[in-house]
Amino acid sequence: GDDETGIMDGLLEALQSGAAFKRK
Amino acid sequence: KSAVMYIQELKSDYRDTQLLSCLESLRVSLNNNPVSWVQNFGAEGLALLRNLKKEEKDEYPMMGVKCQHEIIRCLKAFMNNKYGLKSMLESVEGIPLLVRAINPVVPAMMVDAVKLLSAISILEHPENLHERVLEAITEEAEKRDIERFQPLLAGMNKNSIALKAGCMQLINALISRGEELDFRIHIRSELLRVGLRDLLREVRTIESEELKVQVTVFDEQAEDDSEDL
Repeated sequence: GDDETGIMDGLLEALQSGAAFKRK
Repeated sequence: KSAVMYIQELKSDYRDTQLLSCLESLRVSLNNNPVSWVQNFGAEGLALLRNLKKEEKDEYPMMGVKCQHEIIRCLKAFMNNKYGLKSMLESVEGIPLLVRAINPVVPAMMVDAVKLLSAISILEHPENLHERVLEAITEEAEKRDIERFQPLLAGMNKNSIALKAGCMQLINALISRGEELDFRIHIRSELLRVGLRDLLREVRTIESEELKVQVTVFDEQAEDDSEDL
């Protein structure tokens, strides 16, 4: 729901570690 | 302090130091209170922050860079939950406002801005958000009559390693979300042509894990695409 938190933190961590760019 | 109290304060005609301390404490509240508090701050609070940032030049000519940066940090705290992120993306002004914070003259603020924009670019969303980010970057550059990637490359040229890594991260996010091979190749060659090629040569010599991760991603994506081609 709308009260899910830490969304930005999660995305930023995945970007910084490179995990966000792994090909699916 | 309640969210409503912050809204009142943001409406008042604060001077630089007062405004800064209000923004700092707002950021702490946005970070530490439950989402219901952020919801109370809500659309009205977001609009006030946006207006402060938007009118910094006209109505608040004396607003210091610390305040400008603090507004971006407040927006980051606001967007750290689903409600806030949705409100920010629904507002037409949200992404352009972050794009205007891509200002190499204020490196610390620019780091936050490029990181937030790269996070937005990779979000799963029915609208292609990376396209909205790229559009906003293009429009801002048109207004200023410069090459659209010039501010990012100027950021890469600064001494801050965090800023170099942030810029590379946004570049990677924009390219990686492009579904069409043509699009990815186009963006990459545009960047390389307007200066990234030379900048990368220097960046590759810097010992930084954070930077290395992003340069490797850039290289690997380029390699994959040239194989596909």
